[in-house]
Amino acid sequence: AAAGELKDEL
Amino acid sequence: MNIFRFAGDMTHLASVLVLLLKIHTIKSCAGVSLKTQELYAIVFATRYLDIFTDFISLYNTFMKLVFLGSSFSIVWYMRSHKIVRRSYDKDQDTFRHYFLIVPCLLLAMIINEKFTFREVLWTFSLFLEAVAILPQLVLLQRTRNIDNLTGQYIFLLGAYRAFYIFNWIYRYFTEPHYVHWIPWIAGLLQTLLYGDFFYYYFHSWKNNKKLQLPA
Repeated sequence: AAAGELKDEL
Repeated sequence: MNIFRFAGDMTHLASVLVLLLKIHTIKSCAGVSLKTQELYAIVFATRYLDIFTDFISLYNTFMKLVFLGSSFSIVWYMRSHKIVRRSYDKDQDTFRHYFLIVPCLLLAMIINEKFTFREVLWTFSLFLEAVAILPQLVLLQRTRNIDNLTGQYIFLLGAYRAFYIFNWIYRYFTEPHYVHWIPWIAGLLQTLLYGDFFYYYFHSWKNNKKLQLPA
């Protein structure tokens, strides 16, 4: 998984 | 966004609103653990560090503000409000929650997706949230029976993470490369901790009698 991906979950 | 995650967010929102409603209307926090509320305030503060730097959506930003605002205002009510604070049972709410914070922080330093300040604190917030309910469950067993609103609060708080587990399963099967073991394991452990509460909550609801956890 792209570790830097945005955290789109709360 | 999928139905499971939306249901989870709405259930989580409902849990904080139930608690705020209870404290604000009847001006009482009897049976509520301040330690758990303080842990949740730390969880949101360390998880939403990106609230001003990464814009995901209006929904995301709005919900983050609601969770930050509600958790800190509940802590303020229980600590500082002249009427509410009187109903706080500090002799019973004795769980040493600092024993939860340090191990979660150390674990987050070791197990994380990227060793950066924000990522470590984000991971810390996941581990801390998994155990944040413990002071509340311990208080519940000490005070024996609890009022309905507090019971509903705990039930909704446990249910929201269960919905998130279904959300992670859904995303795993619908989004390629969507793999995040850390929130998955932390979320599963968190939901399992509610296991016996759910069992007794269900039975008290089925037999329509007062909710009581065994001593």
